[in-house]
Amino acid sequence: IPSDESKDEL
Amino acid sequence: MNIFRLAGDMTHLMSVLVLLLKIHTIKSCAGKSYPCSLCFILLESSSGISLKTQELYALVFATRYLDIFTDFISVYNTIMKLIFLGSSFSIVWYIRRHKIVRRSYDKDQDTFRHFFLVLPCLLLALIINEKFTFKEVLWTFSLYLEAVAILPQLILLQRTRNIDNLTGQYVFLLGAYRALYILNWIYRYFTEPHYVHWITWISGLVQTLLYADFFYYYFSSLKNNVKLKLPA
Repeated sequence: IPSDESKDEL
Repeated sequence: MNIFRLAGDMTHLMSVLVLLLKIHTIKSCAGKSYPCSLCFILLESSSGISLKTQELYALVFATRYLDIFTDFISVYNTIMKLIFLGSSFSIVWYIRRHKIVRRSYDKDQDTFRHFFLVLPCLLLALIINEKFTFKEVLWTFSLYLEAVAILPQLILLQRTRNIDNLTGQYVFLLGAYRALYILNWIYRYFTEPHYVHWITWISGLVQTLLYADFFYYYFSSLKNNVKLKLPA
């Protein structure tokens, strides 16, 4: 499930 | 991934490792048969670590990484999340439960009521968020909470007479990681179209600004080669 890109950070 | 964000993550990782090293030092020290001078100092003086800040960080990671098993982003992302979750909870356990480490924790000095940080952050997250869903509100809460989580630690440092190097480095690395993240957000804003996240950016900026005076005293103690001391 691709999450929106703002959640790709720690 | 860009260099600023990688440097930020590595700095954050190093801050955790410094803290784990400090806890290991306290543990191994008390295990010695003879009370070496360093051990004596370590065990007598408080560790200078704020349990309240560690508990807040455990809560930050627990509410930020809810999607660790549902949204796979990359191996790196998952591994780092597991490291931050594992280390933050084990540090809280050590300071609370470990028979030796908890002796170096000075609960009379670490009196900040972190509940007064958790509640306003939760209320703010319920009001200001990008989407009113359970995960999004908790994720936003974790951003607001992380911005203020260092306060109990900074206040404890003001009360601690002699801040030992590892504790000073721990706080410095923790502040530096979010400053590097700000560079990462600037870089992504200019290189990725539509990459705008005001909530993350403002929280990160407030978080870094809270370290401003610490950075000032940290660098001046390095420059003058004197012991780090925060004014009360």
